[in-house]
Amino acid sequence: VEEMLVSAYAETSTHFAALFAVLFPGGEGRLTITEPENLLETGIEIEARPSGKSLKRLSLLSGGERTLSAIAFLFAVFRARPSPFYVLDEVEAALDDRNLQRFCNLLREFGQNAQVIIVTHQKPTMETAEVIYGVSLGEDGTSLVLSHRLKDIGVES
Amino acid sequence: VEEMLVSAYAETSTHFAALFAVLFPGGEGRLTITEPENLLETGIEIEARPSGKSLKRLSLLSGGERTLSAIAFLFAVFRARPSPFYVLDEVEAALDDRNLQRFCNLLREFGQNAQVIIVTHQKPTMETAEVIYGVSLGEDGTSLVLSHRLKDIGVES
Amino acid sequence: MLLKRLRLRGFKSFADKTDIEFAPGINVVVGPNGSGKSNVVDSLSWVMGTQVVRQLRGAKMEDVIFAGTPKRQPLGRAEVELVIDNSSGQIPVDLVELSFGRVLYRSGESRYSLNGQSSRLVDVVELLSDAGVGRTMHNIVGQGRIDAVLAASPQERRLVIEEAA
Amino acid sequence: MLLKRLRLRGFKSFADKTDIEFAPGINVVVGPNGSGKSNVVDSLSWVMGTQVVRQLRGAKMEDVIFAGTPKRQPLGRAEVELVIDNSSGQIPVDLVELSFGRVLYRSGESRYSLNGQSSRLVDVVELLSDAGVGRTMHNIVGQGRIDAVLAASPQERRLVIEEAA
Ligand SMILES: Nc1ncnc2c1ncn2[C@@H]1O[C@H](COP(=O)(O)OP(=O)(O)OP(=O)(O)O)[C@@H](O)[C@H]1O
Ligand SMILES: Nc1ncnc2c1ncn2[C@@H]1O[C@H](COP(=O)(O)OP(=O)(O)OP(=O)(O)O)[C@@H](O)[C@H]1O
Ligand SMILES: [Mg+2]
Ligand SMILES: [Mg+2]
Repeated sequence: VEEMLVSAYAETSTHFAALFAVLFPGGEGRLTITEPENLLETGIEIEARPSGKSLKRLSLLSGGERTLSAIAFLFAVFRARPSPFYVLDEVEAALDDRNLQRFCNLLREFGQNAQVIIVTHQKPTMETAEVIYGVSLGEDGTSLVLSHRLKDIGVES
Repeated sequence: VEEMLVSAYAETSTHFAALFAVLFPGGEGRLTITEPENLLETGIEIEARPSGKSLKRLSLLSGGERTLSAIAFLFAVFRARPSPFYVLDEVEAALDDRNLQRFCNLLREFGQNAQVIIVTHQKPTMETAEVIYGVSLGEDGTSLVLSHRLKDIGVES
Repeated sequence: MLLKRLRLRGFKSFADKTDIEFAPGINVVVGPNGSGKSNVVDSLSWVMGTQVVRQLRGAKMEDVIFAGTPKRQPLGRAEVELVIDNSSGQIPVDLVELSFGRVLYRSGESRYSLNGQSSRLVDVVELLSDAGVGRTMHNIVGQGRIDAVLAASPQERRLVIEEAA
Repeated sequence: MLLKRLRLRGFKSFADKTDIEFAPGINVVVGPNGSGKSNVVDSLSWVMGTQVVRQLRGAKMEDVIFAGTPKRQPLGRAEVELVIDNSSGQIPVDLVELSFGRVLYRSGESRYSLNGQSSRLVDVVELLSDAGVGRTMHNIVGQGRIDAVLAASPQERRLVIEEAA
């Protein structure tokens, strides 16, 4: 079991550093293991240093920086130990236009090898879709789903 | 003291019902006092019924419905007992385009009698401004502020 | 393994039978506030065995059963079925397609099924974990939950990696 | 009463003296993620007396002092001054303009001032409450805090109304 954990931690932290550099160009991210001699009970610390800044405690990061760091962590786990599908519900709400583009590029990359279901109100995210599902309320107040197979139909959010 | 509280509760709940009807056209919102005979320790329950739906527990409301109900509550307090200024930091992030417009209309109304400072990434909210302040990071990684007195300068978020 | 089709009936705001056919790659779900998007996400975690009502935003499990609107009567049960394409053989069973089902009655009785046959929760969970979907379901990030990764304790973050391992 | 000018120096990411002149009506603050918008909001609640470090996203009060960047040395103190236009006479003092100041040194020493004269926190808080700005500052809604109104207990909601009353 310990072997398995060692390699899972090692791979996740390699992916984290790489993904952090993509989401924060010029920045530096690192995962550290709090108790390397006790892998079954250890914790994982996240160090996030946006470009041009000094390393500070995680709680001082901005809303958008926190979202990007969390995405880097989750996607690092996903890369290290892939799951057949992912479901993301408005995860990119706090991002500005530039970071939203970076997130969409990452999403497209993931969508090549995995099935992703993503709920969003952001137009750039909608443009990454193979299929768009429009959910709406019918006359009777219950939910209906319409699916648009072709990407070129614009769906009003 | 009790008299003061009675009138504050009464006015807040009248404003809440009115504001809820503006933010949820066709819906119905109510504030109820849990222990009317003990005003100093009572609680305030929020009932929110979006249009076309039956009243359910608050936790089942959607992200956007929760944001709008919270805005109706806060602005009801602000109306009942005005404060000279308000500061709102990305409060409208969960709203869809239509509800964002409703929020902006309410914001403009409030801006006529009170000073409001609002942080946002949403373009419709930027358009309500008398003045726009652009915050950015300098070469040395520290924050700078530029202010644009004229509304017509579009500021990229 | 790929998600092929999700069928909802009487689950939260989905009163009538509703089918969603998923595609490989990126499936984007859009719609106005309150239309039912997050309810679709909840139905996925529910059919895969979620037991914690708070994760479904309810106070008791019965809250997932369609509770009616001014124009519709409440229903007596919530049903969700998830059909998975297993042609890649990722799930070690000799079946090209697998269907997971979950039903809850107002009485509190709850049933799971696998390919139409009644089964136990533990069987469903085991099959899913063979497919790389762990009990903590870190591959499903609910609305407003992205920040929880950073706010979590170091131990909780380890669990995410351990689960996936 | 109107906010007239905010002056920051050494507060969080604002190393150099920065002035913000507010206008009546709607003042919109925009900028990229991490540029310092929420730090401006924090500086307003700080100069008005906030004592709870967690509300400023720090672990100790010293976290509000500019901690340096790769190109800038850390500073020894954080200073914020807020100038208020009192020509409407809302604050019951015979002054057209009032300025509130707060300074924190790395040593932990903290000072408040009113119109340049050293004063106590209790004086600042009292003057502000005469102007309709209560101790709980419900007129400042921080990032991600809008949902807390609904998530709060019924008693906490009462406090918001009571404070404002
Ligand atoms: N058991 C139930 N019966 C009927 N309706 C329900 C039930 N449970 C939840 N709902 C309704 O579902 C709605 C919320 O749907 P959901 O959270 O999926 O919205 P959403 O599309 O995600 O919106 P947003 O964009 O605001 O996040 C609520 O209005 C609620 O009343
Ligand atoms: N004491 C300090 N010294 C230097 N920099 C600091 C200090 N405290 C916080 N910061 C920096 O301020 C930045 C966060 O700023 P802030 O939260 O105001 O961003 P924001 O403009 O609100 O962004 P977003 O749109 O993502 O919410 C962080 O990158 C953090 O490193
Ligand atoms: Mg939702
Ligand atoms: Mg911010």
